[in-house]
Amino acid sequence: DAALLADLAAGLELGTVRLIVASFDL
Amino acid sequence: GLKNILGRLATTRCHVLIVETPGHASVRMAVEQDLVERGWVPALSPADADILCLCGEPAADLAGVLDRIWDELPSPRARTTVVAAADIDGALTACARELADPERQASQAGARNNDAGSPDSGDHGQMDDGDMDHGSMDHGGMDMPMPDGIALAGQGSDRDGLDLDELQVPLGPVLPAWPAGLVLRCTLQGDVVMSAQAEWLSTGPGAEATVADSRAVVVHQTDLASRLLRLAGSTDAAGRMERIRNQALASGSAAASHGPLTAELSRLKRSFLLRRSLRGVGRVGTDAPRPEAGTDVWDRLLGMVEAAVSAAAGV
Repeated sequence: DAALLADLAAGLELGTVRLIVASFDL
Repeated sequence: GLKNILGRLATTRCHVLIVETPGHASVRMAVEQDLVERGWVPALSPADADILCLCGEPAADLAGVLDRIWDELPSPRARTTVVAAADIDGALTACARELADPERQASQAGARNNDAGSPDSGDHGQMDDGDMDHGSMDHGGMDMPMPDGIALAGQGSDRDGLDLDELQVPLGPVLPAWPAGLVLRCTLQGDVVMSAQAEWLSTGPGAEATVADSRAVVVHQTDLASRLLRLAGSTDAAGRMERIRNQALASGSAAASHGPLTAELSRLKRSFLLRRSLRGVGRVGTDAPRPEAGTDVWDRLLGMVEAAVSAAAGV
């Protein structure tokens, strides 16, 4: 969900954020 | 005659920017499958694309984004919208014909410059889109001396105690291997995300009716896994996963995927490099009330493949 994604993204680089987003079944 | 020959040669390997609108994953997969059969390639960015292929009718908010993306496609270019898998072949063939038609492309390129008033202002319009360009140039320690144009850091607020510009960079809604309709608005300092907000365009996720048969699970999970592998830089593994997905789509049964999937799963588990790069990334807290609690990207990748394996085995 939105809050979780925002939480996980903080402090990371964009490429890593994309990896994390892709790892969820959205 | 020469133009026509060149046009035909140029369209043997078209680059297609595929844009999935929420709820049209199956059409997107069918397009990807069609590209493999044609020997065409998915484009990674608008600048790399010859054809803009929309999977599903976009809602108003996405349509605005798409017009901007269409502007970023260099000529010669073609655009199409497919809503059903049956239309794909005809639509892409029509695009190839349009690309290879010199008169049509010339008139389209002419219309493009006229729209913007003059070729000059047209160029500017395109530069405005990338928020990144501006932010990084304009501000950055104006009162400091700038040796060779490189701004010195002021005093301030990022995690290293440096005063860096905050850039607003949206991720999505159109990016390779990105969920349809998701926009992640990131605030960047340097290359680090300081904060982010997620929002869904138009219908949001889950608009597509999900059929819970085992083949659909195999297709869905291998699709997710192949995107993740591609982003992780494991192109070969992503390609193999995609082939398994396409096979499951084409054959209509999940059982045939079981062998390749188990082989792929054990290969993944042995991949030291992939494990090193994905372990510990994006770990969800154990207290989160969600099925992903306590997992990281590596766990979730294995989870996708394991779910596909057990679906293929009929569990």
